[in-house]
Amino acid sequence: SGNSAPLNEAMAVLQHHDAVSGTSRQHVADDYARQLAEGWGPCEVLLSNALAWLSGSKDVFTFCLNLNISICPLSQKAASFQVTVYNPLARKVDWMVRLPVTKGVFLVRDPNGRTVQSSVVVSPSTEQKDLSELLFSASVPALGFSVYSVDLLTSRDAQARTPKPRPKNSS
Amino acid sequence: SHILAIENEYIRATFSPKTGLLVEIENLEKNLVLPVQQAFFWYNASVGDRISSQASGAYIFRPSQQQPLPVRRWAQTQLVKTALVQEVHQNFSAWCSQVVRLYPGQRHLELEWTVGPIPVGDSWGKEVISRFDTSLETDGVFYTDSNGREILERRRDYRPTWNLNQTEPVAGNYYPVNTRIYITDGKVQLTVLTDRSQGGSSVRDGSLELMVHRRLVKDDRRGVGEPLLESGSGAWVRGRHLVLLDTVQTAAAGHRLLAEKEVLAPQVVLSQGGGAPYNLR
Repeated sequence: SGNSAPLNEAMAVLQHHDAVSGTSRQHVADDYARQLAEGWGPCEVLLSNALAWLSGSKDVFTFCLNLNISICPLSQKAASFQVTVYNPLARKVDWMVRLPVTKGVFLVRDPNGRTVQSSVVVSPSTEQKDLSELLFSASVPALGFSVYSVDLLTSRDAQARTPKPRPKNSS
Repeated sequence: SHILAIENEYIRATFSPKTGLLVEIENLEKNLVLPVQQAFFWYNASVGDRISSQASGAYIFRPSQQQPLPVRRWAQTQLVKTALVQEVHQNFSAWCSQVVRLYPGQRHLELEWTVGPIPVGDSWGKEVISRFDTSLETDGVFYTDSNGREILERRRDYRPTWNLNQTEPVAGNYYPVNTRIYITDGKVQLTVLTDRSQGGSSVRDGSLELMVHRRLVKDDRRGVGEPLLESGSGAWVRGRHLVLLDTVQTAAAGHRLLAEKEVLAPQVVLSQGGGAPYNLR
């Protein structure tokens, strides 16, 4: 069972100016980080439960906390995965999704099964690590989510590019 | 010798072929062109001087001199262009780099900077800033927000409610920036949105700066009892500045909507798919 209370409490503690402005001693800063990390664990379960309920599917959801530094083990290893994009704004947004992937050709489909334009960018900084980033534009409704599916194409698939059955819909 | 530029239907950003630095932003929709030189600098942190023994520390920002030093006067650049993104990768030094990015349909320029670990082997505390220098005649005035709510006018070397005797020409003009800072000449406005709270200022007319990272070697004796110096090699910081060039009349609509999108950004969750159907029972 999930629980957001520990994260609530950690966030409340972190309202202290020491945590906001960085004026704490190192061991206190380490403890702030510990409280946040421990609070996030049960909250992640809560979010997974909510997503399962909303999407009607009991998936193992993965939260890539290091996406800002282009690290996400699932997208870097899986040949096929789904991307749930949640929009907390009260208006529709179009947003560029960036996911670290291994090199290859990918097929991205929107919630209606239509193929979405995507690019695999090998940036100069990631080239040495055999890592690329998959980019596609996601359209997400107000206060809602969209589920996009991503498939790594084999060389034969890439040539044929046949559309597959539509993935799970979303709202 | 070729002009290095990225552009979409709304924005064009031009970089100097000699230095690799951003030198001009153009709003193609409104026909606005603004020479903007953006680069990274660092203030040498004070360890105390003749006037005051106050050192720069976790609580106190006190540079030893008014002029910051450039991290480097030029950047090694690489250009990436695909149908969905255009990027200029700028490498200033082993501890300072940046990606300037444009997506199709985007009305702002995205600057993703990576700074750290700041070297302090020379025993000099360093406070790193990203600075935008323009030709705008701002007359000592700039604007910062207060928790994303009010935008407050800040006037250099001035406080609205008392006669200020300015003793710190740089730090005394620094203000909190929660989500945005901007300068304007009454016609054109250059706005920079931040992805986190930072300190910012306009130390000279037409200039705008934000502090992105700092690493100090001396405690400021304000209660922490240790210098702002991470153990080990030091911290890496990565963040984003979103830059908007607009007319004064329409700038607010642009930065308010964009700031909402930044603060309440979409969240991404991945799954393998093919899970069992779920119902409440």
